[in-house]
Amino acid sequence: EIPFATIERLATYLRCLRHLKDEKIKIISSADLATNTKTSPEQVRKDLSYFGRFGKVGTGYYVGKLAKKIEKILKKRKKWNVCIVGAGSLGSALARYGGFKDSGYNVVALFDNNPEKIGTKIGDAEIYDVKLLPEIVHEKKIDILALTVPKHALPGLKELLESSKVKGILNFVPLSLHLKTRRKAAVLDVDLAQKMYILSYLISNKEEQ
Amino acid sequence: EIPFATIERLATYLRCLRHLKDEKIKIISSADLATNTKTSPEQVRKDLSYFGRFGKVGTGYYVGKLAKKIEKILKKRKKWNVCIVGAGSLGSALARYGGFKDSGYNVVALFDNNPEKIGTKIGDAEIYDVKLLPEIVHEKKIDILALTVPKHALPGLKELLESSKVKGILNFVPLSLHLKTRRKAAVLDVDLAQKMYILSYLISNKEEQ
Ligand SMILES: NC(=O)c1ccc[n+]([C@@H]2O[C@H](COP(=O)([O-])OP(=O)(O)OC[C@H]3O[C@@H](n4cnc5c(N)ncnc54)[C@H](O)[C@@H]3O)[C@@H](O)[C@H]2O)c1
Ligand SMILES: NC(=O)c1ccc[n+]([C@@H]2O[C@H](COP(=O)([O-])OP(=O)(O)OC[C@H]3O[C@@H](n4cnc5c(N)ncnc54)[C@H](O)[C@@H]3O)[C@@H](O)[C@H]2O)c1
Repeated sequence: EIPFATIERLATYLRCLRHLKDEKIKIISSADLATNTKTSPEQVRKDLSYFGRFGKVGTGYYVGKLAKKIEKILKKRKKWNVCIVGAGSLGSALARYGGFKDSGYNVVALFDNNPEKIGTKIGDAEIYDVKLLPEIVHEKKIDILALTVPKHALPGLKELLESSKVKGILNFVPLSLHLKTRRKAAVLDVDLAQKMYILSYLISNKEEQ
Repeated sequence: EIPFATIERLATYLRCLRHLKDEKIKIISSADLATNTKTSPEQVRKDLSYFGRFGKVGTGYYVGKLAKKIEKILKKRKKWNVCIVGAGSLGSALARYGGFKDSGYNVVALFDNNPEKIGTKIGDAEIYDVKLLPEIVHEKKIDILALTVPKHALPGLKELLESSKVKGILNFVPLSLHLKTRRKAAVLDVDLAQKMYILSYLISNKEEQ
C-alpha cells in the first residue's frame, strides 16, 4: 500500500516538473526537485522507488519523461469529466480555471438552484437545475464533482449526491460529508485556511533566522 | 529543521481536530487521527514528537488541548491581516470565506485595477486601487497577500509586490513568481489541479480493490 503522503508529493512533483517544462529545462537532479517542492532528495528517491525504476541520467531525471510517468501513476486515464455543484464565486472561478483543462480535467456541467443561473453557461459548460444531478452525471459520464455550495445547503443535497453515483468529490464546504453510499465515492476535503497556517509557519520561521 | 511535510500534516491534523470539536468528541487516539488524515499512527506520533511531549490520555489525546498546541506551533500570533489582489470570482470567494476568519486570518483589504470595483466593499473589506498596495499594506499592517489576478497581469505587478513588503504570498496564479526582494517574502503556490490528480488516484485505487 503506497502512503497517501507519497501520492500528495507526486502531485507536487508533477506541478513542479510542468513549470520546468514551460521554462524549457530538460534535466533536473533529485536535489533540485527536492528544493522546489520543499522536501529532501532522499524523500524524492524514496517516493519514486514505489513505482519501479525511473530513467536516471547521471545525477538527474529527464523532466519530460518523469512528468509523463508520474501523470500515468496518478491518472490512469487522460481525460476526466468534472461537474461543479454551486455556480457561485468559487464554483465559477473553478469552472474557468485553465489549469484543470491543461491537466485533462474538463468541466462539462455546473449545477445550481437559483432560477436566474439555470440555463446560462460558463465557458462551454451549461448550468443545470441541481435536481437533474443524477441524470446529467450519468448522461455526461461525470467522474468528479466539486462541491461549492453554502454550508446551510449541504443537508438538503445529501440524497442527490448519494444517488448521483459520482466516483469522487472535491469538497470545499467546511463540513464533513458523511455520505451513505454502498459504492462509496472517494472524498477529498479542501480547506484553504490550511495554506494560511502553513504560510504563517514559514513567515515566523524566516523571522527567527 | 522540521520537515515541510510535517508542517503540512500539522495543518491537516488541526483541521481534523476542529471538526471533531464541532462534533463534541473529547478524546481521539493516534490511530483515529491517522485514519481521518490519511496517514499512519507512527507518522502522527513522529510528527508530534518534534514539538515535545503531548498530554497523552491512555491511548489518546485531548482534542481541545492538542488543537490549541498545534495552533500555537503553526501560528505564533492569534490574528493575522490578509489582503487579496484581484477582486474577481476567486478573490471574492476567498474574501467571504468564513474558514479564514474562524482561524484568525482577517481579510482587511482587496485590490483591483477595474475602476468599477474600486471603492466598493466585500463584507467589511474595501476594494482599493492596486497602485496603493504598498501604502495600504503598511497602514493596515498586512502580513499575507493572496494573489488572484489573471496570468497576463502578473508581469505588470512584480514591482508593486516587491515594494509592498508583505511577509507572505499565497499564489493562485499558475506561474512561478520569482520576486527579487532582499527580505524575501515566503511564497506558497496553490494549484487545485493537484487535488484533482490525488482524487483520480484515490478513485482508480478504489476501482482496483
Ligand atoms: N474550503 C475553502 O477553502 C473555501 C474557500 C472559499 C469558499 N469556500 C466555501 O465554498 C462555498 C461557496 O462559496 P462562494 O463564495 O462561491 O459562495 P456563493 O454564495 O458565491 O455561491 C454559492 C452558490 O451555491 C448556490 N446554491 C445554494 N444552495 C444550493 C443548492 N441547494 N443546490 C445547488 N446550488 C446551491 C447558490 O445559488 C450560489 O450560486 C461556501 O460553502 C464557502 O464556505 C470554501
Ligand atoms: N491555482 C488554482 O487552483 C486556481 C483556481 C482557480 C483560479 N485560479 C487563478 O486565479 C486567477 C483569478 O481567477 P478568477 O476566475 O477569479 O478571474 P477573474 O477574471 O474573475 O478575476 C480577476 C480579477 O483580477 C483583476 N485584475 C486584472 N488585472 C489586474 C491588475 N493588474 N491588478 C489588480 N487586479 C487586476 C480583474 O479586474 C478581476 O477583478 C486566475 O489567474 C486563475 O487562473 C487559480
